[in-house]
Amino acid sequence: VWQDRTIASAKLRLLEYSAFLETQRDRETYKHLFVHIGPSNPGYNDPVLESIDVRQIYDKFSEKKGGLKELYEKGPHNAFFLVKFWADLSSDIEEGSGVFYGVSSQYSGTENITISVSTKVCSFGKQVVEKVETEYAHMEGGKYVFRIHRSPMCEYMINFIHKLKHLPEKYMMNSVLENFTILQVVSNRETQETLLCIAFVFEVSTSEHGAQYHVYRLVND
Amino acid sequence: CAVEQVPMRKRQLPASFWEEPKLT
Repeated sequence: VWQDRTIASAKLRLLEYSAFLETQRDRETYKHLFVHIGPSNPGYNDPVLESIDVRQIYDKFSEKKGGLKELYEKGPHNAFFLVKFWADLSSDIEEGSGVFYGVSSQYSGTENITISVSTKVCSFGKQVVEKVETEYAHMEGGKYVFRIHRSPMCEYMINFIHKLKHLPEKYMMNSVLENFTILQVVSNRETQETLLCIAFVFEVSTSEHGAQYHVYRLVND
Repeated sequence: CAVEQVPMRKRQLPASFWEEPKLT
């Protein structure tokens, strides 16, 4: 039931994903979520994910070695997803010292393996920065869980968010975001098998309810 | 230098791609 309705391949499922900033004020912690995919528990009555032809977005990600095209051709195709985020940039938290920018994510899988998580930021389809993290499995409730907890956001991303937030109009932010993408590839560290590949694209949220998203399967018909 | 890309609006994408969900 998960495979057609959530970000899940045959071997790995994304449980949660968030990019946030956090600060302490008057002994209380304030957290603002830029983007967030919360836990879900879909049933057979829920609709299956819509599809997008992967060729429509190849040029938005690196087309060099290790780019989306090469990865998709290697497969497995059921591991490829696109997430359209409507990011919440409405935070009024003051920038500066004492503010922590982080990314947390959680995955669950069927095998006791070590995963490698590569996050590539692309500007105009060209990779500008990459972070590679290694995570080990923890057995929880009969499944293997992988947790990347409060991974610090890189300087490039923090500066990017600052500049984006200071643009006067939302259409200007969306114009910048049109050429900004992130590719996350989770692979088995030993075998290099792709377990999950998520292409992120962005707009700015106009909602009062914070960050929103749509998930699509990437196909090649 | 940046290569000019086809705008996302001109690509074959589902209608929902442009519709921000009300709530998630």
